[in-house]
Amino acid sequence: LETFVGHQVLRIKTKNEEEVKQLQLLESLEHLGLDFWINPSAPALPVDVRIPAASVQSVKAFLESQGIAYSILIEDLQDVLDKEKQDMAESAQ
Amino acid sequence: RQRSSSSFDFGTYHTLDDINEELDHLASEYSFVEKIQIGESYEQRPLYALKFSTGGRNRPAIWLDAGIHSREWVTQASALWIANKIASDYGTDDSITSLLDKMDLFLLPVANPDGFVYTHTSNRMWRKTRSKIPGSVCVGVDPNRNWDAGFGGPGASNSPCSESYHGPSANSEVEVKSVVDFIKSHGNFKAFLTLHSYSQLLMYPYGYKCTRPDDYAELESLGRAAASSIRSLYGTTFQVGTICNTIYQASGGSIDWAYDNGIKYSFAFELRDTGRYGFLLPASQIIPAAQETWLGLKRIMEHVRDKSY
Repeated sequence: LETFVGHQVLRIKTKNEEEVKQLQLLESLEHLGLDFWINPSAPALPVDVRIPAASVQSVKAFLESQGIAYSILIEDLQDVLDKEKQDMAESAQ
Repeated sequence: RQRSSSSFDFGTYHTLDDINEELDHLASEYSFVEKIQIGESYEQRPLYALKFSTGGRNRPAIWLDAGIHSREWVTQASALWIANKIASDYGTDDSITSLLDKMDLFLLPVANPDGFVYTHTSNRMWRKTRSKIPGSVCVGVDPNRNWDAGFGGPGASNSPCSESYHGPSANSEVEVKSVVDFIKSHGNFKAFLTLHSYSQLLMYPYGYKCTRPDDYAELESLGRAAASSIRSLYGTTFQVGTICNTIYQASGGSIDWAYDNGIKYSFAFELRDTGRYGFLLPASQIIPAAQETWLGLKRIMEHVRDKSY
């Protein structure tokens, strides 16, 4: 059973085409294991991305070094999954 | 085993077996509802659709599917609520009655059953099919990048490990090919509607290119009317537009294929989900999401019913 302990979901807000291009570059880096829930496309649209625990530091460092704004949408995905599982069990009862 | 019509809880998430059992129940409860099998998934699970038909031969039809991206659980759940709504309101609701007196409706509530089972057993965030890719350690294809519509173009990945991998060839995924074959052999579909969930959008073609479809004005106006119907219930705001303008360029998508194959009214819904919970929309929001979605779908279906082409 795959767990998502430490996986974070970030919402990234880009200011211009240049920042969108940088996120598209990030998207192509397969070793980071990123799961884009909303892909980078235009500056006006936010980008949501799930980041495995092992890649969180490097992605944040990349964003901060480029001055790209982000916020944490989901702090720890496994916490949300556990809550969902608990809700389902209660509902089933 | 005797079941009462009220035993299924539409306000909670269910396993594939429970969903299939409920499809049987709907088909047994209503004479104009039939459970049909349109194919088999990669792992050989049946692809079940509900056919709503009050008679006639090869009537014009509407297609509705959900759950092609397996982790978007609120779509499969909404599809079931909607199926029950249509079945139970026929004969009492004028709009549904006149629709089904003129047209057939096909509803595929779990378009990617292998992925759906996988989200229940191994990886809640699984989005793709479960087909094995020769020469790769990674599994699965994004079934909404696998249609024969700009296949392999921008917005789809050629890496089997990517969440948006387009697959080795168009229709390589049996789940996609089954729908394609069914729609082609039927030959009289007038609308193709698909339910996804994330970030509240209502989109029409194109996604594989950033140009407007020939029916842009009508689709835009109908999309806005549907979004307004959705908003009327709980105030949920949907953004309307082409896939390319609204979200991003994405090739190999189902509604582009449908539109390019002559099905004018092709729309993709992205149901309510602010991102606060990711794809884990709390169960308490299933019925509100289904209710508001139904209003948008109904608005489109009424238009399709009245504007035969």
